[in-house]
Amino acid sequence: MTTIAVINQKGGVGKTTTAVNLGAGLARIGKKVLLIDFDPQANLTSHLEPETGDGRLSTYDLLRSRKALSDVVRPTSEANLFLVPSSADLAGVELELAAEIGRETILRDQLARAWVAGARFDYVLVDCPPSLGLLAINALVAADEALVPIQAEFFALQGISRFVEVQGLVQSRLNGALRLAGIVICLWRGQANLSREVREEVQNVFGDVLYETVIRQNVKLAEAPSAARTIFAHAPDSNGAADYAALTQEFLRRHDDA
Amino acid sequence: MTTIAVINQKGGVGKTTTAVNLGAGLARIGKKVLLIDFDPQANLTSHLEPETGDGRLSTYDLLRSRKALSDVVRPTSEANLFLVPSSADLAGVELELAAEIGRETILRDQLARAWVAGARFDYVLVDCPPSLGLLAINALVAADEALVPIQAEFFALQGISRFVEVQGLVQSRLNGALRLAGIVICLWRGQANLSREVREEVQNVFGDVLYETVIRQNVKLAEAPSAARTIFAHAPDSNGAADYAALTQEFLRRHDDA
Ligand SMILES: Nc1ncnc2c1ncn2[C@@H]1O[C@H](COP(=O)(O)OP(=O)(O)OP(=O)(O)O)[C@@H](O)[C@H]1O
Ligand SMILES: Nc1ncnc2c1ncn2[C@@H]1O[C@H](COP(=O)(O)OP(=O)(O)OP(=O)(O)O)[C@@H](O)[C@H]1O
Ligand SMILES: [Mg+2]
Ligand SMILES: [Mg+2]
Repeated sequence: MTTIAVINQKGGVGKTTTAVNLGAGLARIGKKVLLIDFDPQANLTSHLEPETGDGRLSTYDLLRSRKALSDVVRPTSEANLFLVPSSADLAGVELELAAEIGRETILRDQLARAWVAGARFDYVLVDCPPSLGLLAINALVAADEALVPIQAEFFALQGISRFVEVQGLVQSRLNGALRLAGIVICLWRGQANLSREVREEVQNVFGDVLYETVIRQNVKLAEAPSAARTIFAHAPDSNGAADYAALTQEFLRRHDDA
Repeated sequence: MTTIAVINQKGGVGKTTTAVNLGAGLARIGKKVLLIDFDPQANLTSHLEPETGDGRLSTYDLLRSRKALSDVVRPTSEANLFLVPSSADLAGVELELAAEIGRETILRDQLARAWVAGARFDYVLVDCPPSLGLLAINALVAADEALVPIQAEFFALQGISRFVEVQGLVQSRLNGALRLAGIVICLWRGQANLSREVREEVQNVFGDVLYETVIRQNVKLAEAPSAARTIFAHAPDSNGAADYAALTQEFLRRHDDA
């Protein structure tokens, strides 16, 4: 069971789109995948489950009322792909947990408890909100690795270096095993020198942590959430489906799991 | 002195790009404009002031050490355009202020103090982080109005309705004068039915709160930050400059200030 935090405090870079479509890519080839929506915006949840009826259990219950993972996990329309949905009350968790002892390790402990109880997922992907607050720290403490989607634009470099600082603190104080395993360029428009310059700069600094696969900007990816489908179900012949299929293959190679 | 929160918890929709370029548009026609960077990512600050030397005062000092506005305000390369820069330590403010009495009204009180001391800006634009935490609430409490940049994509509608809930709470409990004065579509690619559907839906629900001016996706806008310039200085003949000039005009008409 490999736990991956899909994280970047920069907003709108493709975190949710990557969590859903990489998760779906892995599920379609038979891996058992759990997606955890850790964002109070609940974009991942509304992408996969448009008909939200209140009253069902969510990430909030996992963290605050310590419900077991098996109580909050739900199937999705894709085989092998499971979801812990989010809700708006997750927004209050940062302040509610501020004074709690061990507030940063709750997700890690809940996943460990689930493992002991027999939960067996090949991969757990945690879709993080665009910040480095308590929710993001919980995800980094629980994770084996961080996967950082970026947009190849000016603010990307400054954002990654800030992320690496925080990741370093988490690694030295709370989770020694955590590593920055991948950076993925999303929303690639490639037409500007700026994009190429940023890509080269990231390659220089991070070497082969940068995935070779680049996710091109593709309107089908922006449409898929309104159809409540993954890109593979919504537009199997699109650039978006091709790019996320390639990403899935590269991901598996990097995890010696091809 | 009209204070405007440029806000949307959805990430990457054009908040910072709008704060900088609308601010610059207003400054170029002679309005005195203050930009306050309320995001720990400090994207607005690095857009206007690439050479950051640590040690200068910032938004953090305004909120935590209650330095006067006049101590933290800095000029920019554009006439009439001033900046309160951000820094990474702003990220800690949400937890540091959690137990402070009146924690949500600090910015409002600091701007009121500055007014009494003689500060005279025509417009104050507060660039908010992609969340609805304590920093965003401070901005809404201090603001006369909210300006919400959106991307015409699936997650926009759900995001706005969540924002309106929070704005309603702030209005009823802390700032009766607050109004949702404008919604601006940014990163318009217009080629997909989805974009037109979202635009129509927002028009139906919010009527003329939706600005007529639409900011088209334009690579010059993404390049301007790396040149540390506003769009007007970086690419005056671009679609980006034309759109932000049109937005500035519409903004002034809506404020009876043309
Ligand atoms: N490769 C792509 N091509 C076209 N549109 C995309 C692509 N990737 C993401 N999008 C769209 O861009 C917007 C931002 O993407 P997404 O919501 O996945 O980013 P995020 O990093 O999760 O945002 P947030 O920081 O708000 O959580 C969404 O409307 C999404 O549908
Ligand atoms: N109209 C546009 N055309 C092309 N690129 C744009 C446009 N508006 C913004 N951008 C680029 O898109 C990215 C996101 O924009 P911006 O940073 O302004 O959004 P934001 O809402 O402030 O993000 P965050 O939620 O992280 O604060 C940036 O790289 C920016 O340069
Ligand atoms: Mg997201
Ligand atoms: Mg911003």
